[in-house]
Amino acid sequence: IVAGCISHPHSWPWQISLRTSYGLHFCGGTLIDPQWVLTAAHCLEKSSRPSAYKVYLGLHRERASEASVQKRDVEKLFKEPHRADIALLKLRSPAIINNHVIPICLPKENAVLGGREECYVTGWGDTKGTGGDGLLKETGFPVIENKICNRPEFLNGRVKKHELCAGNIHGGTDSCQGDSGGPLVCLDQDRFVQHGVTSWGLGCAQPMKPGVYVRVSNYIPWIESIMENN
Amino acid sequence: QGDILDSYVRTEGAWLLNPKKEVYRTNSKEECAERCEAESKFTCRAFLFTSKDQQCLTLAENTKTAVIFRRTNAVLYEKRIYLLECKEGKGVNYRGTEAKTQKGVPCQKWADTVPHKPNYTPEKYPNVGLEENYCRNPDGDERGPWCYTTDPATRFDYCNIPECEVECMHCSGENYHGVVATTTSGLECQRWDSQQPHSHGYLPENFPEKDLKMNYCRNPDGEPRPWCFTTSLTKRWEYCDIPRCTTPPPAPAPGRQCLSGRGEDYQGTISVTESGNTCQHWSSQSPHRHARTPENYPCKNLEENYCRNPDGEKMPWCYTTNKTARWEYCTIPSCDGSKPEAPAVDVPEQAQISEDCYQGNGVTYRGTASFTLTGKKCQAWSSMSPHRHNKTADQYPNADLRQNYCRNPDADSRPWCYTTDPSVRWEYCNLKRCDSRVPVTLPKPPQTTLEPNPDCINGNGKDYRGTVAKTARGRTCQAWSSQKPHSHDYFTPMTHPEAGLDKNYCRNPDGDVNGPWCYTTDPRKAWEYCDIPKCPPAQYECGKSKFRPKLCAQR
Repeated sequence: IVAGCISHPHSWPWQISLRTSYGLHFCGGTLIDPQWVLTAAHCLEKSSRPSAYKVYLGLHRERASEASVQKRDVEKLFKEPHRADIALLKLRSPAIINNHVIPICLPKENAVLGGREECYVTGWGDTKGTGGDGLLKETGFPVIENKICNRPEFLNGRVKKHELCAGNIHGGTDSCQGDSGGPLVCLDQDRFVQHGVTSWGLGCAQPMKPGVYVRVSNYIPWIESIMENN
Repeated sequence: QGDILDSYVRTEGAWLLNPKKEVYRTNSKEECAERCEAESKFTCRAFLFTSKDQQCLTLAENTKTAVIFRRTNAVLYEKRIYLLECKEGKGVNYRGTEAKTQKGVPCQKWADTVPHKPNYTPEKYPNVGLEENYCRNPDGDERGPWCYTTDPATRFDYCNIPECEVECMHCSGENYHGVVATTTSGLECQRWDSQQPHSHGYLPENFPEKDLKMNYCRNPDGEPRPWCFTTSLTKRWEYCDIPRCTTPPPAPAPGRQCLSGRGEDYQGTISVTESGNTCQHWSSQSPHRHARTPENYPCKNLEENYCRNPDGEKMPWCYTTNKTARWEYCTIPSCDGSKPEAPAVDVPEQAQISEDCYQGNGVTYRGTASFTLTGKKCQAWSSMSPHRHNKTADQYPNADLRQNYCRNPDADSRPWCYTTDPSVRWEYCNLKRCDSRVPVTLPKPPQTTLEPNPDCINGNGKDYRGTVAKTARGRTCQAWSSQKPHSHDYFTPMTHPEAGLDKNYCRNPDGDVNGPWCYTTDPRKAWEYCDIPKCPPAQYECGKSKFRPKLCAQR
């Protein structure tokens, strides 16, 4: 996360860290059910074997030194069949829900953001020298309508219907490498709902180059069917 | 033709206290709208419809200035014309909220007698909208809306109200309200309140002032001209061809040579950015190609390479002649002599979300808290969307109504703000009193276990799916799909498939705060609440963390 700030420890309890089998963090993810994690498909490109991955929950430090940390093996991988940058991981055993580990809410199918929501992204990714390395960081910015985001001076038609943009048009803060797969959540009444999976961007925190996220509400039927049938 | 409700903007869960009204019983909101259209006792500006009791209230109240309360299953419908900030013809029907003359002098309230003793008063002319100090045209003046002024030396003056461009457009068509609904290539436009075939974020209820009606071409976002989403699957949106008015555009308010507000009316000749880059000419496409050209924005004074703010930016800016810096802000001396506000970058964390508190009733609170008790984000005081209001810095100069910070301009019991939730107008803020020892506790939301328990209810019982079919008074419930003995068309398994209206089981399809209810088989009693035990508190709910997030947002 570029700029933003260090989060209050465990204030984003659905945030997980996706790791190699020897414990190196390389992507984010989101707990949506005690046994299921949502992440980005491109995070799974290194290997299609579930045993190549581990999921860490309940942590604030990337080093995962806290007592609250839970570690889980991955039992199955499910990539979205039409090559959208979204994937599901089934944990070999459910996570224990407690003060430090709580699932996120998912939006209604095809729920649309009104273009004014204030949303937040979190992760342990690259900070581009803005500090907070090694601790879970957060930043908030508005969702930008696709029509605006696809203007020539922004992302010039690159953003697809199943994606959404979020960021400050002046740049300065953004998600970045290592945050991929993590959540973009928006406040809805008094709870957070995950509307995006961190996917790609042209650089990080550049002016006129907001981050691009997979639009989770488009994939609710797919998520539900995978969870029900597996 | 569209339906009758297309000329109304709806707000869920709104209610007025003791408004000037007429009460009817109607079966549907459309019938209620017809009542409003036909109302003869007063000018009906809006109506309230309650679905459960099928009660219809036609309202004379100006919902822009009325105090609106929150109530479930009541929906407020406001006539669009009364929300528009433009005039048709001489502006006799103008009901906008412009309150300054064309020279920028604040208007005198119509009900006031100083500094000028008015001939036109609300008492003498009750039906011409003489509210507050808004510009009006009670005498059909050819030159349009005017007001008495607060300048003792100027009794009255005209106001600068843009024309509602119905047949044609001025400038970039920001005020176009016509009915063209096809694009330049002849594609039919998609309705704004539909998400098919293209989902989008321009929800009419989120932009009441943009008049996103039916499928008419509009320009809600600073495009060079009106546009619409199309019904073609292969074309998401496209511009429309709207004829340009032959009459000259309304004369802009006199420009300034210094910075006032966001500098949208700045007309000075500074052409260097804050980092010292020379500005690129607006009419040039080199080194940076762009769409902010004088042709596309004829009314924004994009002269030479002067700094301007044509699109609602924070302050005047320009494209630069430096290839590596596409655009930058300019530093313009402020009209009040204070230093121009630098863009907020890297505000220290503590100042972002302060754990501060308020003294007494919080009238003097000057902190930066900007969330309500239930976690909703505050609407900026200077904004009229999604909620119109009259708590502006002009009207309350001593209330420090900056940004969207919690404040108490009207000596309420504690700091509050309008919310960005279109359906919730305002709420108290999540702040402690400095002298209280007890921390503010957030109202406890309903706790649900991960698997809902069918025999008890959480919160208001909206998710209840048990089989209790008797009311608290022992009456048997009527089946939801039946119309006997009580006919109703609003809560049926067909209209509310998601509400679980099975058989005659108690349910809460409208989120009633008192919990599940049902229509009864007793002809004398239309409906009654049921008595269902509350579930024991469970541990967690999705999306709700135990430790409060910082919510730092870099601007």
